[in-house]
Amino acid sequence: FTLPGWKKNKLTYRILNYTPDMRKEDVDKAIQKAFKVWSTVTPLIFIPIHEGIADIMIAFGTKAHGHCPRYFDGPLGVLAHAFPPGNGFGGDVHFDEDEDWTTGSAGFNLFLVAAHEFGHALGLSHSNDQRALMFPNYAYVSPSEFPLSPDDISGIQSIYGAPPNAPDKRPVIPISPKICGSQMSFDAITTFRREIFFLKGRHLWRVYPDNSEVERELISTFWPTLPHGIEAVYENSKDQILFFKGNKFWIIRGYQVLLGYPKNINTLGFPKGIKKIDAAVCNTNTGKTDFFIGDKYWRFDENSQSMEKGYPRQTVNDFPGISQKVDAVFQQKGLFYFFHGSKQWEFDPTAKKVIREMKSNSWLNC
Amino acid sequence: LPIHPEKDRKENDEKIVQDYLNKFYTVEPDPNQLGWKINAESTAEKLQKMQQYFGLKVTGKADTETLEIVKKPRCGVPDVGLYG
Repeated sequence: FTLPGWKKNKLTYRILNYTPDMRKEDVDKAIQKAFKVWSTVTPLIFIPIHEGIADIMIAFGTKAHGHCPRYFDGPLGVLAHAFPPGNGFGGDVHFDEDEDWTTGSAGFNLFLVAAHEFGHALGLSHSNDQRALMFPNYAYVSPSEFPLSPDDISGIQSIYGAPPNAPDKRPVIPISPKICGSQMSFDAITTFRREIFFLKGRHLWRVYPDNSEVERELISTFWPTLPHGIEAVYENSKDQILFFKGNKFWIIRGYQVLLGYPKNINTLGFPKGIKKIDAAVCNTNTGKTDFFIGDKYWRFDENSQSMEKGYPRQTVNDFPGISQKVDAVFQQKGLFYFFHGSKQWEFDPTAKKVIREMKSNSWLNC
Repeated sequence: LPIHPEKDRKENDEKIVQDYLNKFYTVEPDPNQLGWKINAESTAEKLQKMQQYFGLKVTGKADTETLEIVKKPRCGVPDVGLYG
């Protein structure tokens, strides 16, 4: 971070122009929400003004824009930039209008990029922690997730301190999603020895089915080097867990990430065209792992460590009733549990039929 | 003209990496410093610094996983030095 930061807690901001990619009110909302990320963890207050010079001037431009000494580079590449606290350009934030700005996961989410750039406008540099909002590369995080990592929070609080009402001035750890909400969905689920781990964003919930106890943890508490937003995970027959995000995977034994990981998923036998995996489960009865991608699945033989011939196959043909994309899947007491959105389906692989449909969070004592 | 797609792609990748290092891993000389010391860091040294930053294998060469990171959309603020 760059001290001394702003020498006042009340900062003004002004949006000088708007991107045609989004509705004006959506831009206003994204910018306001991005400032709220930082005001939640500091004493700072952000006030919008509509004329004159604000501390933080916000604009969209392309290539050489205004008198800015840094140029943009067309679509992709550099998305935006900002300047540290100070006069003139100090605190200003510019977005590359050659990008596709959105409110969702397509293109580039304006809220997420703005929250990152405002970190710079307040005095933060980049973080090399992949889970940090201040990591240089763009990574989409579900808007329901609080985007700051402990690294971001301790950085900004080194400049401005904690919010006046924070009870003990420790970094305010992000709140976790409401797991008992009616629309709760999960990124990935796996058994782990006698427990079941439910993963969502930065958090995981440990469920002990035998005594129906549930504990919530940050994923980084167990495995600091894993990125957040894990997309698939399964436990194999060697007391290891495999985590998947994008075209990479990590193998964990106990709490240790095995050396040499992450590796590319094509080392498992997937063709180059496969960019990510939606869900995975190892059938403890057969020692074969099913990888679900879109409406198809692949079968991997854990003993020979190779993909079986004749795959991919249509999921619904071999798992009647499982007709939607699989968000997550795990096996418990011989039955499979398939998750999509806020629902789950209990499937009997022997009878090859769905036994019942439940809410996705039925395991979490809601 | 003999076309060397592989050679052209390699040259293009090298240019992409050079631009990236110039933008994000070149510590701008500090104007307040007497007799500006031109930043003599070599490309390989900057590349090693970038690979270290992203937790990649530090080879000083533009290998596949380094290129993958270089081509990802990102913020325009440098990763080293003051971003004023």
